[in-house]
Amino acid sequence: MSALETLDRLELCESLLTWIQTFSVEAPCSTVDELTSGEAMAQVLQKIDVMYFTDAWISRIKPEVGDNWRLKMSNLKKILKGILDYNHEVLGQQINDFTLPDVSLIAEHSDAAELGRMLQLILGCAVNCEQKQEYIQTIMMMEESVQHVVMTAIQELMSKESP
Amino acid sequence: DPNMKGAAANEGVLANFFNSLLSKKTGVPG
Repeated sequence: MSALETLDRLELCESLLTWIQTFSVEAPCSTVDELTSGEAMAQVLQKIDVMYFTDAWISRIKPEVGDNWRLKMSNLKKILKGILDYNHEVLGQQINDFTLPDVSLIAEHSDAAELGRMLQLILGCAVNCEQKQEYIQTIMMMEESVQHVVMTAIQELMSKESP
Repeated sequence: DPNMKGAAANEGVLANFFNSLLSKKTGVPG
């Protein structure tokens, strides 16, 4: 079994939760629960590429969704579509054979493994975007164990990308 | 110390990986 196959999804989520906090966005993002609204993820994407994830795009993400899983799911669907479109339109790559995150599991059950997949896709945007240098250098400053998980997550994504 | 050697090797693997990522060309041409 390869290292990629053994990638522990919960460990991945935990490490990417640490990574996502380096963006210092306004929305709370220190727990899995806080991320399920999608607000913080949308703000991170806007930091990654404000020309693509514009104010108009972010205005479609509903704030203060509370425990309403339907609103959370609606937000998460828009974010996932945004990520996939960004990969295609800006990064010029398609992600094949990657199991996409099940947004309903994130919205309804705060599923950490599925959230980990979502954060992994955001990581892919960060390390391939125009300002990737800044984001990669931030990762290189992080704890070695986190860097290791991040590296494995990127390698898994890269193995599923095609131009 | 084998532990120290292992840690240094791991550090090297990480640095190599992220440095190669920095030099990777991405984006839609034009």
